[in-house]
Amino acid sequence: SSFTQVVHSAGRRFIVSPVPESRLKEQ
Amino acid sequence: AEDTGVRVELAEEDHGRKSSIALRLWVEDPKKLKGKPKDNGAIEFTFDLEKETPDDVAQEMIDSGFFHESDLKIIAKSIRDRVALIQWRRDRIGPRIQ
Repeated sequence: SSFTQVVHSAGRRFIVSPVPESRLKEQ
Repeated sequence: AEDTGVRVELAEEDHGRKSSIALRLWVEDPKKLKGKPKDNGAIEFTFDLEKETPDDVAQEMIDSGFFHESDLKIIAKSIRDRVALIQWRRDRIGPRIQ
Protein backbone atom coordinates (compact mmCIF):
# COMPACT_ATOMS: atom_id res chain seq x y z
CA SER A 1 0.00 0.00 0.00
CA SER A 2 1.15 3.54 -0.53
CA PHE A 3 0.90 4.41 3.17
CA THR A 4 4.07 4.79 5.18
CA GLN A 5 4.28 5.27 8.93
CA VAL A 6 6.92 7.22 10.85
CA VAL A 7 6.98 7.10 14.66
CA HIS A 8 8.67 10.03 16.36
CA SER A 9 10.85 9.38 19.44
CA ALA A 10 8.21 11.17 21.56
CA GLY A 11 5.79 8.45 20.44
CA ARG A 12 3.63 10.30 17.94
CA ARG A 13 2.79 8.36 14.78
CA PHE A 14 2.80 10.10 11.42
CA ILE A 15 1.01 8.25 8.64
CA VAL A 16 1.92 9.47 5.16
CA SER A 17 -0.46 8.88 2.26
CA PRO A 18 -0.71 10.34 -1.24
CA VAL A 19 -2.62 13.64 -1.47
CA PRO A 20 -5.62 13.27 -3.80
CA GLU A 21 -4.70 14.98 -7.12
CA SER A 22 -7.78 17.16 -6.76
CA ARG A 23 -6.36 18.73 -3.60
CA LEU A 24 -2.97 19.75 -4.98
CA LYS A 25 -2.85 23.34 -6.24
CA GLU A 26 -1.61 23.64 -9.83
CA GLN A 27 2.18 23.64 -9.46
CA ALA B 1 -6.10 32.87 8.35
CA GLU B 2 -3.38 33.84 5.87
CA ASP B 3 -2.67 31.17 3.22
CA THR B 4 0.60 29.53 4.25
CA GLY B 5 0.67 27.07 1.34
CA VAL B 6 0.29 24.30 3.91
CA ARG B 7 -3.19 22.78 4.32
CA VAL B 8 -4.29 21.25 7.63
CA GLU B 9 -7.64 19.52 7.78
CA LEU B 10 -9.59 17.31 10.14
CA ALA B 11 -8.93 13.67 9.26
CA GLU B 12 -12.09 12.57 11.06
CA GLU B 13 -15.53 13.89 12.05
CA ASP B 14 -15.18 16.13 15.13
CA HIS B 15 -18.01 15.50 17.60
CA GLY B 16 -16.50 17.91 20.07
CA ARG B 17 -16.10 15.36 22.84
CA LYS B 18 -12.60 13.90 22.59
CA SER B 19 -9.59 16.05 23.48
CA SER B 20 -7.49 14.31 20.84
CA ILE B 21 -8.38 14.59 17.15
CA ALA B 22 -6.89 13.28 13.93
CA LEU B 23 -5.52 15.94 11.58
CA ARG B 24 -4.07 15.72 8.09
CA LEU B 25 -1.39 18.13 6.82
CA TRP B 26 -0.03 18.51 3.34
CA VAL B 27 1.86 21.10 1.31
CA GLU B 28 -0.40 22.73 -1.26
CA ASP B 29 2.15 25.24 -2.53
CA PRO B 30 5.80 24.14 -1.97
CA LYS B 31 7.03 27.50 -3.26
CA LYS B 32 5.87 29.06 0.01
CA LEU B 33 8.24 26.92 2.06
CA LYS B 34 11.88 27.82 2.59
CA GLY B 35 13.12 24.24 2.60
CA LYS B 36 12.17 21.36 0.30
CA PRO B 37 9.60 19.02 1.90
CA LYS B 38 10.74 15.37 2.04
CA ASP B 39 7.79 14.26 -0.06
CA ASN B 40 4.45 15.61 -1.19
CA GLY B 41 2.26 13.18 0.71
CA ALA B 42 -0.41 13.99 3.27
CA ILE B 43 0.76 13.46 6.85
CA GLU B 44 -1.92 12.24 9.25
CA PHE B 45 -1.39 12.52 13.01
CA THR B 46 -3.28 12.74 16.29
CA PHE B 47 -3.26 16.00 18.22
CA ASP B 48 -4.38 16.52 21.83
CA LEU B 49 -6.16 19.87 22.03
CA GLU B 50 -5.70 20.07 25.78
CA LYS B 51 -2.17 18.84 26.32
CA GLU B 52 -0.18 19.67 23.18
CA THR B 53 0.83 22.73 21.19
CA PRO B 54 1.14 23.08 17.40
CA ASP B 55 4.81 23.89 17.91
CA ASP B 56 5.35 20.46 19.53
CA VAL B 57 3.97 18.72 16.44
CA ALA B 58 5.81 20.99 14.01
CA GLN B 59 9.10 20.28 15.77
CA GLU B 60 8.42 16.52 15.72
CA MET B 61 7.69 16.70 11.99
CA ILE B 62 11.03 18.40 11.46
CA ASP B 63 12.80 15.88 13.73
CA SER B 64 11.20 13.14 11.61
CA GLY B 65 12.63 14.69 8.47
CA PHE B 66 9.37 15.80 6.81
CA PHE B 67 10.32 19.47 6.69
CA HIS B 68 13.35 21.71 6.98
CA GLU B 69 14.06 23.45 10.31
CA SER B 70 13.56 26.84 8.63
CA ASP B 71 9.88 25.94 8.01
CA LEU B 72 9.09 25.33 11.69
CA LYS B 73 7.14 28.57 12.06
CA ILE B 74 5.03 28.11 8.94
CA ILE B 75 4.14 24.51 9.82
CA ALA B 76 3.29 25.48 13.42
CA LYS B 77 1.16 28.40 12.21
CA SER B 78 -0.75 26.22 9.76
CA ILE B 79 -1.59 23.74 12.52
CA ARG B 80 -2.40 26.56 14.97
CA ASP B 81 -4.86 28.17 12.57
CA ARG B 82 -6.77 24.90 12.09
CA VAL B 83 -6.74 24.10 15.84
CA ALA B 84 -8.08 27.60 16.60
CA LEU B 85 -10.92 27.04 14.13
CA ILE B 86 -11.76 23.67 15.72
CA GLN B 87 -11.74 25.20 19.21
CA TRP B 88 -13.87 28.15 18.06
CA ARG B 89 -16.40 25.78 16.50
CA ARG B 90 -16.47 23.57 19.61
CA ASP B 91 -17.02 26.61 21.85
CA ARG B 92 -19.91 27.72 19.63
CA ILE B 93 -21.54 24.37 18.96
CA GLY B 94 -20.41 22.34 22.00
CA PRO B 95 -20.55 18.53 22.05
CA ARG B 96 -23.17 17.67 19.44
CA ILE B 97 -24.47 14.57 21.15
CA GLN B 98 -25.26 15.29 24.78
